[in-house]
Amino acid sequence: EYLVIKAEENGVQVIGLTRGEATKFHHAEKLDQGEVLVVQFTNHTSAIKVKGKAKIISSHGEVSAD
Amino acid sequence: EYLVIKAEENGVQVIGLTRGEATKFHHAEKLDQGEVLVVQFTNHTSAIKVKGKAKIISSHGEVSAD
Amino acid sequence: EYLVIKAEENGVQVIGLTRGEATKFHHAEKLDQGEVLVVQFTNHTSAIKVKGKAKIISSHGEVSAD
Amino acid sequence: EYLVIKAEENGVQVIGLTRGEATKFHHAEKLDQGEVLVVQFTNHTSAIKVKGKAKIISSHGEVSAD
Amino acid sequence: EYLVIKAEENGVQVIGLTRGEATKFHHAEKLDQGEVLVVQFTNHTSAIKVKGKAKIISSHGEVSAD
Amino acid sequence: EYLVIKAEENGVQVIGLTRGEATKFHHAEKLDQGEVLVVQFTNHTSAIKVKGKAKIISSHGEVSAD
Amino acid sequence: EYLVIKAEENGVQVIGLTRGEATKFHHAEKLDQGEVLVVQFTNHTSAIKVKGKAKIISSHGEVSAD
Amino acid sequence: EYLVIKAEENGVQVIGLTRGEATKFHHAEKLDQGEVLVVQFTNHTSAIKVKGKAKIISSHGEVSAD
Amino acid sequence: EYLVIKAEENGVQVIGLTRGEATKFHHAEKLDQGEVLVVQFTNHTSAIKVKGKAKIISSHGEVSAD
Amino acid sequence: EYLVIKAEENGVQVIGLTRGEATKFHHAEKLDQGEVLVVQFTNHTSAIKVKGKAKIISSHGEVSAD
Amino acid sequence: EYLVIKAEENGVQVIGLTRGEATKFHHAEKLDQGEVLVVQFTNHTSAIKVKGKAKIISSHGEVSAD
Ligand SMILES: N[C@@H](Cc1c[nH]c2ccccc12)C(=O)O
Ligand SMILES: N[C@@H](Cc1c[nH]c2ccccc12)C(=O)O
Ligand SMILES: N[C@@H](Cc1c[nH]c2ccccc12)C(=O)O
Ligand SMILES: N[C@@H](Cc1c[nH]c2ccccc12)C(=O)O
Ligand SMILES: N[C@@H](Cc1c[nH]c2ccccc12)C(=O)O
Ligand SMILES: N[C@@H](Cc1c[nH]c2ccccc12)C(=O)O
Ligand SMILES: N[C@@H](Cc1c[nH]c2ccccc12)C(=O)O
Ligand SMILES: N[C@@H](Cc1c[nH]c2ccccc12)C(=O)O
Ligand SMILES: N[C@@H](Cc1c[nH]c2ccccc12)C(=O)O
Ligand SMILES: N[C@@H](Cc1c[nH]c2ccccc12)C(=O)O
Ligand SMILES: N[C@@H](Cc1c[nH]c2ccccc12)C(=O)O
Repeated sequence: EYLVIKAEENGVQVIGLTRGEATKFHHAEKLDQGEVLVVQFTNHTSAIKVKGKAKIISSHGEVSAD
Repeated sequence: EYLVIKAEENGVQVIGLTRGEATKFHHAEKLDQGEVLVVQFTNHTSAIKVKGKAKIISSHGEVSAD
Repeated sequence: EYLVIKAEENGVQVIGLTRGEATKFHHAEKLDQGEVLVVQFTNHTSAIKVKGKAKIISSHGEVSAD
Repeated sequence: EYLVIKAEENGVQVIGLTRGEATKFHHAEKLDQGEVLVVQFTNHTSAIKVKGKAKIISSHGEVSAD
Repeated sequence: EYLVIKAEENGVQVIGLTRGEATKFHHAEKLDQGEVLVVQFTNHTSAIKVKGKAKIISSHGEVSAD
Repeated sequence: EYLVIKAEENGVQVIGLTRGEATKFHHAEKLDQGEVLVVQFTNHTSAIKVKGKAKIISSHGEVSAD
Repeated sequence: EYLVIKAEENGVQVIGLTRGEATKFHHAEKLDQGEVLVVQFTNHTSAIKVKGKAKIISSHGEVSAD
Repeated sequence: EYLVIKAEENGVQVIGLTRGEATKFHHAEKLDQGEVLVVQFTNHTSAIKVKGKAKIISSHGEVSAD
Repeated sequence: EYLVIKAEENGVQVIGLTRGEATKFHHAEKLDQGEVLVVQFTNHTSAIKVKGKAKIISSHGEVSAD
Repeated sequence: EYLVIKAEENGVQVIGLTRGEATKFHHAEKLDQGEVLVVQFTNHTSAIKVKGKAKIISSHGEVSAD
Repeated sequence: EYLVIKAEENGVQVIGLTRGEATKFHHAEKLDQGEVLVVQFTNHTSAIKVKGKAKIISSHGEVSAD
């Protein structure tokens, strides 16, 4: 499973939250407007947070963050 | 399996309930309006509760919490 | 496999029944109107009972409890 | 595999029959009108019987007991 | 794999035939009109016979016994 | 994989042929008109023969023996 | 994987060819008109030949031998 | 995976080519007009050649050799 | 996974390229017009080249070499 | 899972981010206009970033970076 | 997973990039106009680059390099 995220403004953040007992931020990837980031769920990432204006495409369809 | 949750107001909570004999809250992720959180079921999370105004998208379609 | 349950009144109960030889209630999660709970079948839960007014969405479609 | 059962009258029974050489009733869950029970096939349950007025939804569609 | 059987008269029989070298009847579950029985193929059951007026629903569609 | 066989006359035979180097008849289940037999392929049965007037339903559709 | 073969004349032959380095006939099942034979690919059978007038139904659709 | 081959003239050949480092003909099955041969890919056969007028049906659809 | 290749002129070549660190031609099967060759990807073949006029059918649809 | 990326200007970058606890850039493949790069998720790559004008095609559909 | 590549001019290159920590070119297969090359992702190839005018068909549809 993966997500396709397209930034629609500068400064969008795609944040990975840790898998396991604790739930913490382990990485925040910053995107400039127009850049696309494709991210998987992994051994280290079981939740993903998106802040800022962006399009998010998954197997469940498309949703926008704003 | 994962859920896509978009907050439609500030203060939305996405709560992970523990897997196993006991069922307790292990984490509550707070979302501001417009933020999107994508969460999996995991070894530690076998139930997920959403409080506050939000759109919830899963493989079974879309439902809103309010 | 999981169920998406949206409470349509206060005091809805989502009850987990034990897997194994015995069938007992091991947890009852209470929902207020508008809250959404998403629950999996697990090593400990092989049957789920819903009491009160609620919408229940599964891979077999939607049904309402009332 | 699981069944979604909605009771359409009081006193509906959802009965689990044992897996294995013998076929006996190991549990009968009683439902009041409007309650919904979702049950899996398990290591202990390889047949399920429904008595009373109820809607039964499975991957093969919907059928009513009456 | 499982079958959904709805009895359309009293005295319907759902018979399990043994898996293995020999093919014998190991259980006959009797159904009254309106009752529904859902049965799996199992380690002990590799053939199922239905006698009497009943609706039989499987992944291959619906057929009636009469 | 399984077949659903509905007898449309008395004396229909559903015959299991042995799996392995030799191909012999190991069981012939007789059906009266209207009876339904559902049979799997198994460790002992890798071919199935139907004699007499019957409807045969499989994942490849429906065919009639006559 | 299996084939459904309906004989449309007497004397139809359904022949199993051996799996392995050598390719030989190991069994020829004779069918009378109207009889139906359902056969799997197995550890011993990796090719199947049909002689005589018959309907052959597989997951790739229907074809007739004549 | 298997192919369904129907000969549309006498003398059609269905040739098995060896799996492994070397690619040689290990068997040529001759078909008379109207005969049908259904062949799998196996431990010994990783390529199949058809010579003569025939219909070839696979999961990718139908093509004719001529 | 396999390809169905139909030669539309004489002298068509279907070439197997080696799997592994090196990429070399290990076999070239020549086809006359009208002949059909069905080839799998294997332990020895991870790329396949087609020279000459031919129809190539795969799970991704049909394309012609010319 | 893989992505198909077509560069629509010179200097497009397809960047692999490391799988594991740390998230770093391990490779940036530069594409000239019109070139196509097809990349998998791997043991070393669990996130992929695309900078510059490009078309990105995945199992979730098509999106453009700009 | 594999790609079908049809060269639409002479000198098209299909380049395999190494799987693993390093990302290098390990093979460049040259195609003349009209030739078709079908290539898998493998233990040695986790990215594939196409230079020159060509049609590229994958499970995600068709795209042209130019
Ligand atoms: N650490 C948590 C992260 C998480 C996953 N899904 C969640 C749902 C709600 C809250 C937290 C989570 C876990 O791996 O389980
Ligand atoms: N601890 C429970 C949580 C749970 C999952 N599904 C449920 C359904 C109802 C009540 C509780 C649950 C379990 O892992 O099984
Ligand atoms: N303890 C039972 C619970 C159960 C599952 N499916 C059922 C159907 C009917 C009655 C009880 C059940 C079991 O694990 O098997
Ligand atoms: N004890 C039986 C229960 C059963 C399953 N499927 C059946 C069909 C018919 C009769 C009984 C059964 C078994 O596990 O096999
Ligand atoms: N004992 C047989 C029962 C059976 C299954 N499929 C059949 C088809 C025909 C006759 C008997 C059977 C077996 O396990 O194989
Ligand atoms: N004994 C044979 C039975 C069989 C299966 N498929 C066949 C096709 C043709 C003839 C015989 C068969 C086997 O297991 O392989
Ligand atoms: N003995 C051969 C039979 C066979 C299967 N597929 C074939 C295709 C062509 C010729 C022979 C065959 C094998 O197991 O491989
Ligand atoms: N011996 C070869 C046969 C083969 C399969 N696919 C091919 C494609 C082209 C040429 C030969 C082949 C192998 O097993 O790999
Ligand atoms: N020897 C290479 C062959 C190959 C497969 N896919 C490729 C793509 C491009 C170039 C070469 C290849 C390998 O097994 O990986
Ligand atoms: N190193 C991270 C990379 C990553 C994957 N998915 C992510 C989502 C958000 C942020 C980082 C990531 C990991 O393997 O898990
Ligand atoms: N060596 C890299 C090649 C690669 C795969 N996907 C990528 C995406 C971007 C950059 C490089 C790659 C790996 O196996 O992971």
